[in-house]
Amino acid sequence: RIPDVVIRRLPVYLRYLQQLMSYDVDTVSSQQMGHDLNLNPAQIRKDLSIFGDFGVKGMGYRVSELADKLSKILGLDKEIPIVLVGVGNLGAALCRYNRYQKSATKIVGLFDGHPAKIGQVHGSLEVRPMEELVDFVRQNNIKMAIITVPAAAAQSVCDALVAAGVKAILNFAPVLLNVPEGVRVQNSDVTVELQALAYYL
Amino acid sequence: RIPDVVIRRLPVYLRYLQQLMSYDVDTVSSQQMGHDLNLNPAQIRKDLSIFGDFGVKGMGYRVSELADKLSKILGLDKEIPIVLVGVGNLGAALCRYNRYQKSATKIVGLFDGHPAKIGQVHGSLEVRPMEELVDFVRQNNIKMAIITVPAAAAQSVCDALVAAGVKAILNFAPVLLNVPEGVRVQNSDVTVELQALAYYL
Ligand SMILES: NC(=O)c1ccc[n+]([C@@H]2O[C@H](COP(=O)([O-])OP(=O)(O)OC[C@H]3O[C@@H](n4cnc5c(N)ncnc54)[C@H](O)[C@@H]3O)[C@@H](O)[C@H]2O)c1
Ligand SMILES: NC(=O)c1ccc[n+]([C@@H]2O[C@H](COP(=O)([O-])OP(=O)(O)OC[C@H]3O[C@@H](n4cnc5c(N)ncnc54)[C@H](O)[C@@H]3O)[C@@H](O)[C@H]2O)c1
Repeated sequence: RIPDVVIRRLPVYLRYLQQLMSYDVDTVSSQQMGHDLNLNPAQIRKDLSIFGDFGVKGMGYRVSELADKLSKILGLDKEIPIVLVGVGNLGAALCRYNRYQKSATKIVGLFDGHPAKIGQVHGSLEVRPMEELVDFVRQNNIKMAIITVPAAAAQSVCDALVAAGVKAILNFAPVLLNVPEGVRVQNSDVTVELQALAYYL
Repeated sequence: RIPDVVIRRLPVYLRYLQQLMSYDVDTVSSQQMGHDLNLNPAQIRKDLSIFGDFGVKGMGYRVSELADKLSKILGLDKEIPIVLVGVGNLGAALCRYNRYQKSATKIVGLFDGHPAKIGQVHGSLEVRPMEELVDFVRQNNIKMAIITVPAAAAQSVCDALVAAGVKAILNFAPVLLNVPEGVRVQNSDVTVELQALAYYL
C-alpha cells in the first residue's frame, strides 16, 4: 500500500509536467522540480521510484513520458464522470473551473434541492432535482461525487450517493461524513489550508 | 525542521478536536482519531509526539488541552488578518465561508480589479480597488493573502502582495507563482484533489 501523502503529490507532479509541456520543455531534473514546487528533490525521486525507473542519468525525467505514466497510475487515462450536489456559490465556481480544465475528472451531472435552481444551465449542464440523483448515478455508472451543500444537509446527501453506488466523495461541507468501508471521503477546507500556511509565518 | 506533510495534518486534527468539543467529548484515543479521520493511529501518535507528550496512558488525549496546544503550535492563538484579491464566484464563496468559521485566520480586506465590483458588500467587508491594496496591507501589517483572480492576472497580483510585505499566499489560480525566498505559496486546486481521489477508485 502506497502512503496517501505520496498519492496526493502525484497530481501535483502531473499538473507541473503539463505546465512544462505547454512551454515545450522536454526534460526536467528533480532539482528543478523541487525548486519550482517547493518540495525536496530527494522526496520527488523517492516518490517516483515507487512506480518505476523514469529518470535518465544526467538528464532528469522525460516530461511527456512521465506525465503519461502518472496519468495511468492515477487512472486518468479514461474519463472519470463526477456528479456535484449543491449548486450554490461554491458549487457553481467549481463547476465552471472544471469545464476549463483538461482533466479526465469531468463533472457530468449537477443536482440541487432548491426548486429555484432546477433547470439553471452551467455550461452544457442543467441542474437536476434530487429525485433524479440515484437513477442518474446508476445509469451512468458514476463512482465519484462532490458535495457542496450546507453542513446540515451533507450527511443525508452522502447517504444517497453511497446508496446509489458512489465510492469516492470530495466533501466541502464542514462536517465529518460517516461512510461504510469501501467508500473514500476526502475533505477540502480552505480554513485548514490557511491554518497550515499560518505555521510558516 | 518538521516535514510539511506533518504540518498539514495539524489543522485537520484541530478541526476534528473542535468538532469533538462541540459534542462535549473530553478524551479521545489515537485509535478513534485514526478511524474517524481515515488515518493510521500510529502516524497520529508520531505526529503529536514531535510537539510534546500529550497522551494519558490508557485514556488517550485530553481533547481541549490538545486543541489549545495545536492552536499555539500553528500560531492561531492570535488573529491572523488576511486579504483576498479577486472577489468573483470563488472569492465570494470563500469570503462567506470564512465569516462563519471561528478560526483565527480572518479575511479583513477584499480587493478587485473590476470597477463594477468596488463597493460591493460581503458581510461587514466592502470590496476595495487595487490602488488601495499596498497601503491597506502595510497599514494593517497583513502577512497572508488569498489569490482568486484569473490565471493571467495572478502573477502581477502576487508581485504586488509580496512588494507590500505579504509572506504567505494561498493561491487558487491555476498557475505556478514565482516568489522570492522567504515567501511561501500554497496552491489549492480541486482538480488535484479529484485526481488524488481517482487513484482509490
Ligand atoms: N471547504 C471550503 O473551503 C468551503 C468554502 C466555501 C464554502 N464551503 C461550504 O460549502 C457549502 C456550500 O457553500 P456555498 O457558499 O456554495 O453555499 P450556498 O448556500 O450558496 O449553496 C448551497 C447549495 O446547496 C443546496 N442545498 C441545500 N440543501 C440541499 C439538499 N438537502 N440537497 C441538495 N441540495 C441542497 C442549496 O439549494 C444551494 O444551492 C457549505 O457547506 C459551505 O460551508 C466550504
Ligand atoms: N483552484 C480551484 O480549485 C479553483 C476553483 C474554481 C476557480 N478557480 C480559479 O480561481 C480564479 C477565480 O475563479 P472565479 O470562478 O471566481 O472567476 P471570476 O471571474 O468569477 O472572478 C475573478 C475575479 O477576479 C477579478 N480580477 C480579474 N483580474 C484582476 C486583477 N488584475 N486584479 C484584481 N482582480 C482581478 C475579476 O474582476 C473577478 O471579480 C480563476 O483563476 C479560476 O481558474 C480555482
